[in-house]
Amino acid sequence: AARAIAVVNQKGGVGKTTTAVNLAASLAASERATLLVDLDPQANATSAFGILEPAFQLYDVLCGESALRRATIPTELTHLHVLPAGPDLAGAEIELVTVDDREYQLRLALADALPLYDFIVIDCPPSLGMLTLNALSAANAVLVPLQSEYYALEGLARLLDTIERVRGAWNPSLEMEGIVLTMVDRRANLSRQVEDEVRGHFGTGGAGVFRTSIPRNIRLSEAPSHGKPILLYDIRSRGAVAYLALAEELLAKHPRP
Amino acid sequence: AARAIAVVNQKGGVGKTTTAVNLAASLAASERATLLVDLDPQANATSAFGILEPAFQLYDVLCGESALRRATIPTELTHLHVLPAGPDLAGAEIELVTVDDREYQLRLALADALPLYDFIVIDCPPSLGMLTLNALSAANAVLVPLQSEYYALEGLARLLDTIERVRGAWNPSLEMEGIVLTMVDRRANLSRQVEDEVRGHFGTGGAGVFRTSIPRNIRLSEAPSHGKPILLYDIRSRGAVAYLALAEELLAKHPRP
Ligand SMILES: Nc1ncnc2c1ncn2[C@@H]1O[C@H](COP(=O)(O)OP(=O)(O)OP(=O)(O)O)[C@@H](O)[C@H]1O
Ligand SMILES: Nc1ncnc2c1ncn2[C@@H]1O[C@H](COP(=O)(O)OP(=O)(O)OP(=O)(O)O)[C@@H](O)[C@H]1O
Ligand SMILES: [Mg+2]
Ligand SMILES: [Mg+2]
Repeated sequence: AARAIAVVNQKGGVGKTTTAVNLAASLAASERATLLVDLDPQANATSAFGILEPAFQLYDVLCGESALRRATIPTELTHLHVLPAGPDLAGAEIELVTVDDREYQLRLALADALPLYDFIVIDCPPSLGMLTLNALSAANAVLVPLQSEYYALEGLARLLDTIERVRGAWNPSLEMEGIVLTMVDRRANLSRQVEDEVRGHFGTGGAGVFRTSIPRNIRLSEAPSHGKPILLYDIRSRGAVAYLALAEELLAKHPRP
Repeated sequence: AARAIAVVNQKGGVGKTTTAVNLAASLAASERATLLVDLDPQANATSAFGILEPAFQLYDVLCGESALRRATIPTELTHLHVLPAGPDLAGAEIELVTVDDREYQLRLALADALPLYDFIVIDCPPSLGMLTLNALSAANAVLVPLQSEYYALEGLARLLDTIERVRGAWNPSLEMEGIVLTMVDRRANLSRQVEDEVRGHFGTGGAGVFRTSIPRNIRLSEAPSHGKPILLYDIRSRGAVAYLALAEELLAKHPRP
């Protein structure tokens, strides 16, 4: 059955979508059947593949109006499908508050996907509200993109507390996949200081900080405007090389059965 | 009475907090009595002034447990006070859903501040949930920080729709203060393209795009780790010069009565 990885950080703009999109694409390039789930009402992971007005979206699957298979969309990469977000998802954050078993709705919706894929990668919105809590309840593991900046570091403790709370209340087997340093600029003091502090505190490898870090690379921010993941937009860029290396490091931790 | 400006953009990491903090500080430096309200549970605008565990916070004022005056904290700048966020604010997003007049709670809470200040600047979380809707219902005007990147541009239409909806439903006099381009890097094609497109569409000045844009400047991201706004951390930096110019441009639009 698939390993579901939630890409989570309530701090905005730290590279959640860029990581979810390009990690999913790199796993697919390594011939692992992968489903990218866009749980953010902003629908950035959806538009990253040039998907504009999907006939069905995740919201339809969440409220049982569409089967999962009907809502998933193939991409240019054979082994990658996308479960797109749409405008209705914005209402789900408030609607879920008054639903029974509100934390388990995504887990129920994704049950049909487990036998079909090797990996499920879930892109989350920048908050710790109902949508993100659903992702943490549905996932096997959490991947935390961390920008090497002061505000991003500040929010980490609250995020780890929330993961602990979810593990205790709704998902006892939730693991830490690891922390990925994003937009790293080794020339900047602040970036190096944050990296030293985080690797010092969490360690490298295992459930700590991935050996692979993602450099700041303008090609990564250009790729979405072309509706392509980085490895289809510019395979030779530092961004593409970094996300392929991240996928390799992840696969080395979870060898095929 | 004070002019209340909500700094809003559901896209994460576009410079909302950096703009709210440094615009408020620059207005105070121009001798306007200013209150900075931190409406984001991340409490970044609070820690930007080195405020760690405030005795009272915005949440206490929202639910009537503390008077506004008791919760506001002075800063090193004579004319700047901060109404800090705290951990309880995270619960407010869900709690407000079932309260009567849920959209007006912040407006009621800030009523006591109107005669005391010239400007109230509200930093918002990266979402269009209950907290941001409260800010849009309480404010006289909306300031939209816009990062010159593809995903940020994509979210603009949805944001402007939401502002329109709030104007129709809860706050008929809500104006657009303007769009501020942030983290501008004139060397990057994407940044120039986005700037041309946005200025072309919204115009410069008036309710459109501010003439002043904020360059990417590492000193801006270093300042919060020292608990100071940029003009106290490094007054000669390009970041400080840009935010002082932004304040000047704003004051020129609203001359003292
Ligand atoms: N390594 C990188 N180098 C350069 N630009 C990057 C990099 N990673 C992300 N970006 C750009 O930075 C911006 C923020 O990244 P992204 O949107 O992926 O973050 P996010 O955490 O998903 O944001 P949100 O909190 O709004 O969901 C985007 O415009 C993206 O293109
Ligand atoms: N002009 C700039 N130059 C360089 N760094 C900047 C600039 N503006 C903001 N930053 C940095 O970029 C990051 C994002 O900015 P900020 O936190 O202000 O955005 P935000 O929109 O408030 O984020 P969130 O959506 O999480 O509330 C921060 O680490 C900040 O220090
Ligand atoms: Mg995102
Ligand atoms: Mg902020």
